[in-house]
Amino acid sequence: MGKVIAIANQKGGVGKTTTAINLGASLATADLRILIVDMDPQGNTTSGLGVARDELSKSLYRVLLDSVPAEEAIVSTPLDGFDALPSNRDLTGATVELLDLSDREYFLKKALLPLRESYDFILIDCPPSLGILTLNALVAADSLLIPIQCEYFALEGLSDLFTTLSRIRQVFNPRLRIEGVLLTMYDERLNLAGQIRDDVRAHLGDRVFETIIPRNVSLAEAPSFGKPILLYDVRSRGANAYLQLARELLSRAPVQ
Amino acid sequence: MGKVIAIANQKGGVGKTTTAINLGASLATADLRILIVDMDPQGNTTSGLGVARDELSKSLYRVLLDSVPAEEAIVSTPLDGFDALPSNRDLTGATVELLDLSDREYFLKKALLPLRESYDFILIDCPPSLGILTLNALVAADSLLIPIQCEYFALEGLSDLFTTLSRIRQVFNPRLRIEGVLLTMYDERLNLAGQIRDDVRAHLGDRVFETIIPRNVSLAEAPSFGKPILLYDVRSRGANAYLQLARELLSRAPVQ
Ligand SMILES: Nc1ncnc2c1ncn2[C@@H]1O[C@H](COP(=O)(O)OP(=O)(O)OP(=O)(O)O)[C@@H](O)[C@H]1O
Ligand SMILES: Nc1ncnc2c1ncn2[C@@H]1O[C@H](COP(=O)(O)OP(=O)(O)OP(=O)(O)O)[C@@H](O)[C@H]1O
Ligand SMILES: [Mg+2]
Ligand SMILES: [Mg+2]
Repeated sequence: MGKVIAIANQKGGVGKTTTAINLGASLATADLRILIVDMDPQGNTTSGLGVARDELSKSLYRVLLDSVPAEEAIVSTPLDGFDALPSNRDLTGATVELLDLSDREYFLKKALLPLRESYDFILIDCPPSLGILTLNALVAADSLLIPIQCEYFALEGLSDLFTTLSRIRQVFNPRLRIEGVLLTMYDERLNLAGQIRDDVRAHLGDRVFETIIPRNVSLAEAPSFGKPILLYDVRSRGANAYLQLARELLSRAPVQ
Repeated sequence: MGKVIAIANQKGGVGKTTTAINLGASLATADLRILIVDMDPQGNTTSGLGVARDELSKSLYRVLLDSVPAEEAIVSTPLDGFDALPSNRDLTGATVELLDLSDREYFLKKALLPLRESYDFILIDCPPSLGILTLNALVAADSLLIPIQCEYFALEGLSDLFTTLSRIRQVFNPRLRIEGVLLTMYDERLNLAGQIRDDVRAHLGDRVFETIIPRNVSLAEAPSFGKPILLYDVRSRGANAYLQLARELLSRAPVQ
């Protein structure tokens, strides 16, 4: 029975897509079957894996709102065992259309149900907001992985995210756990990064992954070649960090 | 008659808030009266200027949906001539409440009308989405300033933004111009940054500001002290770049 992990944080640009793509790819190299779901209308996960968004006949929008079975929309990626449920601009329309429907929070959960047997992990990349698309991901998920940049504004947004999390648990998904908080874009030359790291660990304790993702240009270059970093520059610090994160994720249980 | 500029890009973390705060502060030092409007429920502009979000009795939400006059919600910032219309978590509610109202795109425009005589520039910081809050900002604005990071995913999102822009012009705001496209977080040591800079200039020509904002840690540190960079570290490269941007903005007319 596959585990569903939502990768979410309403703060923009903190490394949600980069983490979804590269954690997914790293888990796939451990002989696990991985599905990545692009729940962001920007479609960065889709294009970052080299999938042409404008040529998709079946995308996540049609799975959610046109009853297209999810497995018909699934595409393969450059890596064996790593599939994607891609999205295109149509998904922007879903943000308004879903709001008028009853059970609007459960559309993704229902769409993913038939897939849970075929994958070991299903990772959902979320947009930078706490709107209906992210809500769908949190309702469908077993756990939440929160990437956070080592910068001031990143800390600010955490309390809103935790408030949303407890509301989701009370109303829609009591089983939702925190998979972990991941420090990203860490530049050890900057005092600011060290201060934020210490702050986050002081507040969140063992919810914070030991693994820290360093700022590494290969991570920013890889998506322009449509590849996860493992296929673009496997010796880079970025690739090594995400492999380490995959190992850590497999060895630890999620926390409250 | 004050000029209203929306600072928007649905891509997250590209420097919207950092540009709103520091361009605003730089314009204020040129003896202009500046208002910054925090249209992002994250409230990063509000906290980045040292305003306590949780202690606000009147915030932008109440101006938009409780008919509180805008000037009653305005607070001063650490800089003379530089005021802010702050927001707190309530603004998240506006994203759903506005959707059910007729004229939902015009709420911010109506709220800012009485203020246009009292300020030379009104800058609106937008959330990382093309939803109803950003729509309100684009309808209220005379022009749009687009910050863009020198990274691959940043280029991807531009076509969606320009599509939205032409729809807004056709339906809601025919006068909306492009103030300019601003390259941010530029690290001259990276080939990727140079490639993206050349790409953006090739596609967008004179719509791109000459001024480029370098990656500079003082810009990331300043908000934790609740100050614009001019008051935190005026000799930094970040402060110099935003002063230069203010000069360039004042000397050029917006383009189509
Ligand atoms: N560790 C890293 N080192 C260097 N660059 C990185 C790293 N992680 C991400 N990036 C780059 O930073 C930018 C932001 O990352 P990304 O797009 O993954 O964030 P996001 O949270 O998904 O953004 P959004 O909120 O828009 O969805 C991208 O251009 C990405 O390539
Ligand atoms: N030129 C720069 N050099 C270094 N750091 C920067 C620069 N500009 C912005 N930052 C930092 O990068 C992060 C993202 O910037 P900012 O929050 O302004 O982006 P944004 O587009 O407003 O994000 P969001 O999409 O979440 O609203 C912040 O932590 C900010 O302090
Ligand atoms: Mg993303
Ligand atoms: Mg912002």
